[in-house]
Formats: sequence, C-alpha cells, structure tokens
Amino acid sequence: PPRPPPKPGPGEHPLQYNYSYWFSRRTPGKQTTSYDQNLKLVASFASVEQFWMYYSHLVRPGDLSGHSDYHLFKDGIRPMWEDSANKSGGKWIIRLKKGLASRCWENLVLAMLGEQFMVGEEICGAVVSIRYQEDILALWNRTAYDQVTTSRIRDTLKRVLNLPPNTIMEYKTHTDSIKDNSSF
Amino acid sequence: GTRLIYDRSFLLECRNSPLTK
Repeated sequence: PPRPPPKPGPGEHPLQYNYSYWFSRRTPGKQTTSYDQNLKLVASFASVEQFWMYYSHLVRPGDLSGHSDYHLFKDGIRPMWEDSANKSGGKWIIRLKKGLASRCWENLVLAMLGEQFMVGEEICGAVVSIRYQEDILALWNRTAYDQVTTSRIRDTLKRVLNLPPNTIMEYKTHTDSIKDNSSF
Repeated sequence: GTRLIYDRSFLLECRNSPLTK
C-alpha cells in the first residue's frame, strides 16, 4: 500500500530529499527467498532530526552479524538494479578492512544527506555490506557513462571518508554487475 | 532552486538537539 511521504516536523531541518532506510540479510543455507523479498523497509524520513532518531536506534553496521546490508536510498528509488533510476547507473565500490564499517558508513551517509557530492540529481543511494572477510561500501548513481559526475563523486568520497591511502576504489556499472552476477 | 547543504559538523550537532530525542 502507498505510504504517505514523510514530512519534517516543526523546527526540524528538512533534507534536500526524503530517504528510506532498508535492511537485508542473507540467511545461511539454501536461498528460498529473492533479493526483493529479503529487503525490509526500516524507515523513511524527511529531516536531519528524523534521520538521527532512526539511526540512533539501529545496530551499527560493524556490529551486525553474518551477511547483512543496510541500504539508504532516496525515497521512491528501490535499492535494486531494476529500478528505473538505477538501470543506466553504476556504483563506486570501496572495500574496507574489518573494523572500519561503522565510521565510514556514517561519514558516507552524512555526506549524502548533507548534499556534499554536488552532482545534482545523480546520487541514488548508498549501501554498506557486512561480509566475513571484509566490509563493502557502495555509492550508487544514475548515469554510469557520465565520467565528469563519477569522477566528482570519487573525489568527494575520498575527501569525506578519510580512508587509508592504499584503499582501492572501483567503479562498476550495474549492467556489468548483472552480467557477472556479482551482488556480494 | 537552493539546495539544502549541511556539513558533517552541523549534522552531528543536530544529533544532540532536543528535537532528535
């Protein structure tokens, strides 16, 4: 059923866009549910204060167990390749050593909510993926072939994430991810 | 139109605002 869009409360600081927070987890063993079915909407919000209210109650990504993902996407964009906002897009992928996910995710989220990327409508959302050996951040944008935009996003990511100098950043189009079936 | 740009330190300040509680 359609949800009413969230609205900033009195005195709150509105965000440029409304966002939705999603969670997914792959259960061990045979996969009987689709990616779509695993995706759970946690909350939608329209202001800085609403974001903190939800965020402060969520388990930090670095403290999640198993094969789990948080997805923070602009309201109206599902965190899936098939969504019309994503189908010509791609993502920057940053692999993190264990222990960095919570801090880096917060820095990424604050930069996105605060409109620090300065690429117009290009940003779709961000994902943090908790895995066994390493954790992975991804920032999705609409237009994979737009190199001016993807370079600008990379430069801002480097600035806001404050990553170790040897961190590798990789850009991948969603079309390529579909072809090689890589979904982490 | 004007974009609503917030830097990290401002967003962190809002975390402690009474409105967030």
